[in-house]
Amino acid sequence: LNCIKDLEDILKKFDTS
Amino acid sequence: GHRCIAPGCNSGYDSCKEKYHFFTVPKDDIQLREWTKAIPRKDFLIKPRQVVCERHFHEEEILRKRIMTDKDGTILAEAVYKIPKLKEGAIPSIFPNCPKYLSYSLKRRKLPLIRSSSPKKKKTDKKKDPQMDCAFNSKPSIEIAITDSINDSVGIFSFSKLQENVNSIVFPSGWSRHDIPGKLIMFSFFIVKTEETAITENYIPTPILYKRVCLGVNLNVQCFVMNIS
Repeated sequence: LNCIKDLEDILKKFDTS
Repeated sequence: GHRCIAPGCNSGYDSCKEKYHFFTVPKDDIQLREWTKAIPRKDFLIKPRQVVCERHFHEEEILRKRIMTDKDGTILAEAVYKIPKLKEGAIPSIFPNCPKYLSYSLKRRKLPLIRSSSPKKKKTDKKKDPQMDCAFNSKPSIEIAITDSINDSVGIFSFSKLQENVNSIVFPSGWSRHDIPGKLIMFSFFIVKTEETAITENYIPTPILYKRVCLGVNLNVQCFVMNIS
């Protein structure tokens, strides 16, 4: 994880998967 | 229009082509007395609603823009005020058209009680602190600036900084967040089995933990579906 956006992207992807 | 009441000042008069901002004489009794004492005019009653132009205030006492900083003092955003404001307790103190002794510097105005040696500022070496890039204030009003400052940073990111500013993490709707200081930030998504709700009217189903994203201190992310990693 390099930044807050990485975490937000993971959450977004995992939410829709 | 307004005309400055400072002695010899032509702000607001036809003879003055430059435009200056005017500050209203305060209504508050104590403040009014301070202003009256400061403005060197004899036989002249200084009243609220009269005005003094910006030329009679030290620039340090005029607030022209709102500066938003993080807790380390790094400027995140600036917004210029349409109408400049005076710092609390500011009084007119520059009278160019009067003898010099009637004007005074900011330092002289400090009351004996307030006057003290300024606290020594801790020297912070920004280069040595890898967390500087990520540090920010968590006031919601400047959340946009905050997120940007994080996104822009290529510097080292830390769990503690992330946890300090946990409220600015945007997560999908329907998810909830649990924060265990110094250990874990967890995002959970629950579902409710809808077929069970149809059994009886008063039946309250227990939500099932469906998905989870756990962020540990090492910034490692673990995703779970029905408790399976």
